[in-house]
Amino acid sequence: SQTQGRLDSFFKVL
Amino acid sequence: MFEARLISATILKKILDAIKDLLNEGTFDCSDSGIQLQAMDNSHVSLVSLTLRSDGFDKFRCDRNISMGMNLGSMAKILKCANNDDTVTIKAQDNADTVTFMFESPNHEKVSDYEMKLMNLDQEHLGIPETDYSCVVRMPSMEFARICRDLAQFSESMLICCTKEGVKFSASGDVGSANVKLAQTSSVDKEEEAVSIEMQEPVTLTFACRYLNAFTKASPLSGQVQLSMSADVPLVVEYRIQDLGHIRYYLAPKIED
Repeated sequence: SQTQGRLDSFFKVL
Repeated sequence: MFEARLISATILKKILDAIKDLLNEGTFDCSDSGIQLQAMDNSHVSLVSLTLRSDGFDKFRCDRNISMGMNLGSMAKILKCANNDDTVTIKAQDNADTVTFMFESPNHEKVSDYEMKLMNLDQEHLGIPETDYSCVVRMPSMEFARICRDLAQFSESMLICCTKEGVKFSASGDVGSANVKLAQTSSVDKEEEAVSIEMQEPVTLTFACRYLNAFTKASPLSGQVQLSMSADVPLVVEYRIQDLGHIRYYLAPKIED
């Protein structure tokens, strides 16, 4: 099954 | 002093319609080069990135960089007070805690201004890496909106599969399954009707329909939409705003547990 990813895990918080 | 004027209030109304379902508030960063807004939705699943270039405005003046935190619901209330053919001017003093929207009728006989309180918002800017996407699909924005609306009936998530033959959107759930395939168009009367695919590697990704449907609220801004995809990275859905800039939405994919 799949879960919803979050952008924080792909993009760096500046 | 900050002052930005657009000939038609319609464009600003459309921009607000395109972001207000995802964001309750946002910070408009104004500089010489124009206006930018970057904000994630509350759940940090999607991000809105709006760029309006200063040269796209009828008049643009920004003496000092200014960040204006706005409640988008309040902004929507104010923009409802503008007629579509009104000229709109956004004004703020340096270090001000309010912004003024001024609407002028085409014959200049009616002038109204609305002052709105600004907000101090915690800004969390994300660094978005430059990415060479494996697949870039361009298609009519209304077609994309239609597909998202139709497939959302079948499942909360949608599979987008892009190969050099075309792009396939699929959803399956309790009712059954749905597949919509679009091939690259060979010839079209209008450029806006074209479907084009640039593919380096085939890609299959799954996304939440709810967010895709929210992005399609930007359809009135542009005849075409561009989807950029690579394996295991967020999707980019871009609508160009003619002569003014663009609105980009980023959406985190669903990932295997």
